[in-house]
Order: sequence, then structure tokens, then C-alpha cells
Amino acid sequence: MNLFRLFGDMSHLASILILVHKIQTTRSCRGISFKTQALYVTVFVSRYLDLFYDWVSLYNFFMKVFFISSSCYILYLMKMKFRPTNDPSIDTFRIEYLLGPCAILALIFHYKFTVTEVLWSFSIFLESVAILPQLFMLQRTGEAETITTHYLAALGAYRAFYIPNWIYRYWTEDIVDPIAVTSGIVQTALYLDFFYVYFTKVLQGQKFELPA
Amino acid sequence: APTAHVKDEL
Repeated sequence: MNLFRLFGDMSHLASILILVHKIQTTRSCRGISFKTQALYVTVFVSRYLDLFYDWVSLYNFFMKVFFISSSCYILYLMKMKFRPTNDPSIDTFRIEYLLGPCAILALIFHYKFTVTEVLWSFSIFLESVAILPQLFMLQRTGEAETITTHYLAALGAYRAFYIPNWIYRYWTEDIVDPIAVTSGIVQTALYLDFFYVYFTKVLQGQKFELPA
Repeated sequence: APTAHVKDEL
């Protein structure tokens, strides 16, 4: 474990806590894409199957359990508890265009041709694009609550922190995980546009609004 | 550098 990865994981943890806090305090999931949240459940469940047969560390174990359970909890909040505040009519990204290509990529690129390894690859590819329905929704409505932008910023920072972690591990441990690294770079790049508006507007005290 | 599936990352 190095500081870059720790900051990344803490940022990921923070993003989920911010999202749950936003939904609970405003009693609304307005502005949150259900499709993106459902994709994250798919990502975590397909990636963390190794919980059942591989022990890494106590830290690793609890983080995995937290990511699976919190993402399921968010789906419950959106579909049950605060269902009336969820508006599917603006959440229109076609996720089959993400699921299909990620499945094909996972069948081509993996470290071993086993069910769990292909699912692991699939989860890495899917995670890199899972935010697209959310960003698409933001683009469509052209605005977002400030708390929602903090959630997105923390989530974007998470994979961004992993990039220096991979460089550090390349120098200190002499290993490269090309599937994780390329997907991680794509994932971070998708946030650049959002980060630009976040830094120039939200952090200057203005509302998150996209130019018409 | 050798490539590998790094299993300790989340």
C-alpha cells in the first residue's frame, strides 16, 4: 500500500458517503443516474467474487464488502425509499452499448481464460465507462446540485490517484497491470471535462451550470 | 517490467 492508492481508496469511500448523505438529507435522488449506480453494483459484484476464495488483507476484505453493500443500499434508496424522486425519463443513456463492448473486450483481454478472471476484466472495463449515464444526464439537464458535484469530483479523483500509484509500483515493485492501467487512464480522462467546470465554477462558489 | 494481475488493488 502506498499513499497514492490510500488517497484513492479514501476518495472512493468519501464519494459514496457523500452520495448517501445527499440522498438522506435532501430526501431525494434527483440528479443521480440510476443506471450508473446499477452499473457500479454490477462492477463490484463481478470483481469481488474473489472474496470467497482469495484472502488479501483485512483492509481489502472490508473495503470490498463495503463497496458491494453500499452500492446495493443506494439502489434500494433510489428504487424503494425515495422512488418518487427518481426520474427515469432523463436517465436515457443506452447501457447495452456499454455492457456489450465490455463483455467482448473482456473475452479478448484477460490474464487467464477462467470465469472469474474474465469477469474481473469485464468489471475493470465496465467501471471505466460506468459514469457515462451520469455524465450524459448532467449534460442533458445542464446543471447539478453542488453536493452532487462533490460526489462526482471525489469519484473522479479516486481513479486519478491510482495513476501515480501505478507509476510508483512500476518503479518500486517492477510490475504493470496493463488492463487496469489502460482502463484507469480512460476512466480518469472521462472526468476531465467535468473537472474543468468543477474547478472553475463550483470551487469558486458558483453553481454547476454548463454553457447553453 | 513483467505484467500481472495485481490482486491487492480494489
